[in-house]
Amino acid sequence: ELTQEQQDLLRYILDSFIKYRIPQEVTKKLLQERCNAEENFLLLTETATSHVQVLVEFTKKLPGFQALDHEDQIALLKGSAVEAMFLRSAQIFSKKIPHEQSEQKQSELLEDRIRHSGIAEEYITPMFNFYRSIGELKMAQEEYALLTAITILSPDRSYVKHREAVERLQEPLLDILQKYCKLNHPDDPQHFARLLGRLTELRTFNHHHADMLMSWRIN
Amino acid sequence: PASNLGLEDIIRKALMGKYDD
Repeated sequence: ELTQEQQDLLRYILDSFIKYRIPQEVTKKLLQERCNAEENFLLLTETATSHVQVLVEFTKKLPGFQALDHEDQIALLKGSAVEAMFLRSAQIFSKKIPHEQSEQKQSELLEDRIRHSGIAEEYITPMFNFYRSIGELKMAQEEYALLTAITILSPDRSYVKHREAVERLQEPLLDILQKYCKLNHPDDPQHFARLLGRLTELRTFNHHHADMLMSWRIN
Repeated sequence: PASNLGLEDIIRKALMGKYDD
């Protein structure tokens, strides 16, 4: 079972995760009427920028983060922003039934917008496959929140100088996630391992992201 | 516009609490 301290930490991280999300005025625009490829490009970049801003706010709330070396803070955020963004998107696209009809329609519109944004098909397909594979895990909001925090606090990112300090922040969260998985998915003893596997998969998107942006800009 | 800023610029500004420039 989770100790009281772990329960409090989980609650705190979940609250921040729920609080710091892309503002409605940005998502609203994204879900309004269809527009051309150029407008799609601008809207999606605006959304990505907004995502990074709220991600930083969420990260600042992670216990111990603000005490890290300032350049290490930037290295951690730079290294994880793309992965955190894919995780958020996965949460949107993997929503399972019962699905409100309006929500279903919105995620279809969003998928359509991404598919017609000028991003090459070879990058789009693995992305939606990933969303599907995340959906199969039927993750609770707590798992998304912890997984995002764990991704941000990865000690092995490039340019991180004080890796042990980052490790000390990440480890307690891994413990909580492992326990939470056992409690929440008693029928799947491999659930925690599967989540960590998705993190590895996320890293490949990080690598492809620069190529993807390049192809997008050229298109 | 923000969309012309690099990722690191956006992160640095957000860490300092500056959103709008």
